[in-house]
Amino acid sequence: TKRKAVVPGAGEHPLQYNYTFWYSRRTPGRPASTQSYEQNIKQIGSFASVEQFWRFYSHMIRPGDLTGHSDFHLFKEGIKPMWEDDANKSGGKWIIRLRKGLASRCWENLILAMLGEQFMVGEEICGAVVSVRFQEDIISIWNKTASDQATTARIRDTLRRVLNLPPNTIMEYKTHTDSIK
Amino acid sequence: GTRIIYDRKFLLECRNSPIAR
Repeated sequence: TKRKAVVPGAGEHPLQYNYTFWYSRRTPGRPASTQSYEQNIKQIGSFASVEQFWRFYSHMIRPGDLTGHSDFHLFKEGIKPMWEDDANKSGGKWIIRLRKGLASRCWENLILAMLGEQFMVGEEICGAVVSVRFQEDIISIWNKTASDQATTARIRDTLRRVLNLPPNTIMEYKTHTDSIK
Repeated sequence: GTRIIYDRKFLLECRNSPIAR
């Protein structure tokens, strides 16, 4: 499906990359096969500037107010938030499990750091996800090359800085090939 | 080429701009 290219409007602040917001929600009781995952994931929209981002984000429900098994995904335009996408297939993600009550603030800090190019890892960042679950929430940031240790270390250190997490927070790196197994 | 870098404070300020609403 061809969509109109998004460009920054007059007087707006362009971003380094265009991004697309996605939303997914698991139907209770169904197995999470690849097909049902792709069917359950919906595009919210794409943006090219800071102001366009806020126009989407300000109207979106905050992750901490979501119920059930839901996810927001924010990926560079053209990258699907799936392991199978060419940009993700050799990649991995940093995962941070959050106790209830922290997701909204952490998600906002994470995506602002991504949009503002705070990670300083060239083209490596693919996108970010917040996953709302029953007992805890999970935020993750995906990069292209799981084997690039300098990059994954830099992403981890930037996450620590921008998320301002409690000192005992555990961060875990998972390659997407591990996740498939 | 140059990268377009914004810090959190600047991005939050843009939220209040009339064209962001």
